[in-house]
Amino acid sequence: MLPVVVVHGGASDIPKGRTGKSVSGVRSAARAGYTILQGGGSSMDAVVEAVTQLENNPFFSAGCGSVLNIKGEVEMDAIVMDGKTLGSGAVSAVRNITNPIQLARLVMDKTSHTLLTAEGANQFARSIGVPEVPPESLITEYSRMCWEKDLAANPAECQMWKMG
Amino acid sequence: TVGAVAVDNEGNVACATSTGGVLNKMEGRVGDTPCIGCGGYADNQVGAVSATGHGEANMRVTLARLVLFHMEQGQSVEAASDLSLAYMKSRVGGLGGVVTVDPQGQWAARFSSLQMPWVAAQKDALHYGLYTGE
Repeated sequence: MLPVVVVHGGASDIPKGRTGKSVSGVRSAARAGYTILQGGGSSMDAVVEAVTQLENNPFFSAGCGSVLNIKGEVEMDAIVMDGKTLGSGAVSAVRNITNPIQLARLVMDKTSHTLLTAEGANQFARSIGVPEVPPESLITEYSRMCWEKDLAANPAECQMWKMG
Repeated sequence: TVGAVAVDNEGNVACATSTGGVLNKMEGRVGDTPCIGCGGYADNQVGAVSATGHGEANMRVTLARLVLFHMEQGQSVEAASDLSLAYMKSRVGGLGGVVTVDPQGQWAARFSSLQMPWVAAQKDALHYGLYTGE
């Protein structure tokens, strides 16, 4: 058995000017996860670290840099799953948490539930001391530009076949 | 969407997936990512998957669990990933990608979309790609 980390940065189309940053971002994230494995850390620690790095990288549509909804706001989803226990935790529609993946792990570790959504997820975050941030801090200039461009070009109801 | 799968020194597998969703989505829309078996699944007896792509299509075929189903039937990580993505494309017209591992450390990064940045770190080496075939 050979320890391994495999990371992806999403299947959506990447503009040519951003491909280099995307590849370097997933490389850094994979290295960070693999360093944890080399130090004897768990696969769960490795995947959460890798995804945390990508959430913090504004070139990816998760965490800071998330695409915007119809109202121009961030709504993020995340999940973790542990193959040893089949334990799982997830959050959906969270708006003001820097790292939804870490909140998803806390749902797995600290509750008997598998998925908390929206305000309930935020209440849980508050109850265990996860800091909330202004939602605007997760919005990048690029994500706002894409939102405005798409809003102008497409009817709001035309949502089929966009990729996350 | 971003995601990762891993196998540690003890042979335990795990997955993690996170997303901002799709551009201009309706308020309250929840896609595949936080749904078990869609945006990710992990089971030490089979492997782990993190998925990305057309969220609603992914959910209709429970993509991550479908990959592991094919592995349970004896397919390799690569074949199971390809079969599942092909099924999603043919049945519901959706495109996407997955990163997959089995408990022995075999891995795959496969996608039916035009591109998906991916990296695998194993044996102190990095393997990476962006377009099909890389």
